[in-house]
Amino acid sequence: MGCVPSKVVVRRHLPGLGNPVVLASQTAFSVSEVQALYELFKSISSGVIDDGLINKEEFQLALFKNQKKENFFANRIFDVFDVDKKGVIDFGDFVRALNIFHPNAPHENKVNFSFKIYDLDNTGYIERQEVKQMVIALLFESEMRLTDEAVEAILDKTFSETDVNQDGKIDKEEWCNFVGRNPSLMKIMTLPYLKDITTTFPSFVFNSEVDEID
Amino acid sequence: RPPTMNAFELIATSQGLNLGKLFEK
Repeated sequence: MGCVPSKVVVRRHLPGLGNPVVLASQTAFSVSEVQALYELFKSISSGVIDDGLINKEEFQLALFKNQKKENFFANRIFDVFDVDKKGVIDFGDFVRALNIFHPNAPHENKVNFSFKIYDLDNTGYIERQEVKQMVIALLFESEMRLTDEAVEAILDKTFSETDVNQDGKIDKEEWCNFVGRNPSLMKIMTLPYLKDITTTFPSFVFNSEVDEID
Repeated sequence: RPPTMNAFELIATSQGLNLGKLFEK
């Protein structure tokens, strides 16, 4: 009696968003930016099944507007984003992985992440057969045909430029030195879009952290 | 015959590694 407020503030339930404050504290993103990323996440994760998780087909669909198109590197990035190997990417995975691509993220993290993408078998080395697998997949998907000899020439050139100790595999230090000499290779590890994500997805203001008046 | 490229240069220009597409509406 008498203590029922005339206005009831209801926090809209956003399954999957988790705690944006915690995610912001773990990343280069502000709380608003985490909320804006949730708008992007919602749109990607509802591409095939609206379950609040991104599966491989949805990731593919978001990248290529075509879920039938298999792409080796899209699959690989998905697997690296899917830290716990659940077969799906939840919002936390999504934000923490994109954080590496933030323009303000430490360069060292970007170099380490790129190494992880290319270390297909997770052995701690980028091996010749892994590079060969990537090159062949890339050529196949680009419908380019090269002779075995030409592919081997690409591999020889690659290892002559990276594998300084000539043990037939690229270790982390060799990778750091190589990308240090070839900074253009790290361009793909930075997404300028992440700097103004709140302008790209302004609807977060309406959908997130809105106190509704009942 | 064109000069041989380094594999990582080839890979870095591949579309699958271009996550910018996620942000295109």
